Amino acid sequence: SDTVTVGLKNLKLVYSMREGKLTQYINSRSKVKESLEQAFKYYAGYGNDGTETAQASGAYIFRPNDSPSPITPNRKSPLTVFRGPIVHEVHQQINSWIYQTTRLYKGKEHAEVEFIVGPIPIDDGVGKEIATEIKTNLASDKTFYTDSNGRDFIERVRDYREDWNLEVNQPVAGNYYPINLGIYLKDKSKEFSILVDRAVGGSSIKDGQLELMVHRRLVQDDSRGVGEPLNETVCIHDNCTGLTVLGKYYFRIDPVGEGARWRRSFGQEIYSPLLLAFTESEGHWG
Amino acid sequence: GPKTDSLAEALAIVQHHDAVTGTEKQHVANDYAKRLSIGYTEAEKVVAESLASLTVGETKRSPQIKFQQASSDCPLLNISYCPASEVDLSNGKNLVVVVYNPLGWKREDIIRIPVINEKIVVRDSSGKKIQSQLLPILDAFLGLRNYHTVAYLGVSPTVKPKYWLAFSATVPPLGFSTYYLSNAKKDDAIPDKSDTAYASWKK
Repeated sequence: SDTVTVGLKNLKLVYSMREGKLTQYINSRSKVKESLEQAFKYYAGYGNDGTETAQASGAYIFRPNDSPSPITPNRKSPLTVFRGPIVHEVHQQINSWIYQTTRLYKGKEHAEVEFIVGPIPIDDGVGKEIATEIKTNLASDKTFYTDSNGRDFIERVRDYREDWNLEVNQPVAGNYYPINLGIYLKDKSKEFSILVDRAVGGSSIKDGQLELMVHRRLVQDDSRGVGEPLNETVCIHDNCTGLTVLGKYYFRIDPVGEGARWRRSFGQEIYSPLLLAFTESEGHWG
Repeated sequence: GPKTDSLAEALAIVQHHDAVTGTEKQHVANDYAKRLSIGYTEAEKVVAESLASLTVGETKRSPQIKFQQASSDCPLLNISYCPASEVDLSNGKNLVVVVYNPLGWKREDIIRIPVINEKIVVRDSSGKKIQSQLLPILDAFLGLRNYHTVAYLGVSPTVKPKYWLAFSATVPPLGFSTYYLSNAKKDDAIPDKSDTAYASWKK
């Protein structure tokens, strides 16, 4: 078959076998069907060229040098699907430093995406800021919503500020917002939401598209006070490698007006996960 | 006894704007992590004592279970490092998993823990068998696990878990549920191993 479908009950995700990527989201209960594409990309950090006006990308400042570069999946690595009665998993090795698992759990109507990103290679002297994006066909009309410190959601309009006439010099960075709980967009019939397990940057750079910045590694200080580049490493004795991050985000598409319940209640469940403790005992379980 | 003060103090410090946004120097970030880790380790003991207190009814029924001495959680569970769950159940031991729900509503969620045995049966506190599933822990993941346990804990793992065991837990609001994992007998249904499909790029 040209496609593989995963999902245990109401929610199904369809992957293209030929391209090895996500193509469709289907919820048979809510009758939501939507084309979907998910990919990774990176923004090369603007480097400090030593001139007074130069502003390097760094800990305080997100300043991409140019348009993002796509991170194309490694065509030698297959897409692997694990199916069972509790969870369906899709594993994708995007390249040697990006690994992704998408999970659909029994009884849940959202997808969980776990990403492992790093160490980001900087051998070429270029700092990189890694983003994952999901594209849909929703006509969101430049408008999206991001949480305010995990509480209310605030409307954001791309390239627009309510209080002044904005001159757009930074079409990407100028539209990035802090995401603590989640981000969503909507059109007349559907709403597409992403919730996160940690604070990240996020935006909707094109209509119907949402993106999250999941990791950054830069080579220049941005001259805003920290006095060093954002280049975290993990060391065993004196051997250090760039940081690897492992995180999760969750996405879902609902009929318009029906996403808030999930964003509010599941958002609390991400923030306060079940706490596990273990002990051993001998003999019969009882 | 153990207290939560050192964790509270570490959390207070990391509300500084540099800690929130990551604009601190690296050695300061390392110090924040160290303080949080020290606080977490002490608070973990408070949680263990609390669980022992909460589960007193259960320990009266099963006096061989001593949460106070033995309970431990797994801060590196996300990278599949959890010595407490990697118990060899083939020699008659049972693993007791206590699942606490800190929210005010009933929850059903999937628990995923690394295990070394294939033939495991999961029971709830009434003895009812719970459906479960085994998923392989992939080599790429084990590499990450090994590197970071050495880097963060200074521990080189001796046991190599083969699987994630997934099962569904139902937990009451602000309460806990207990699950028992033991070696499967002949007539026990063992966890479903995941079917695997590979999508080759060339196909």
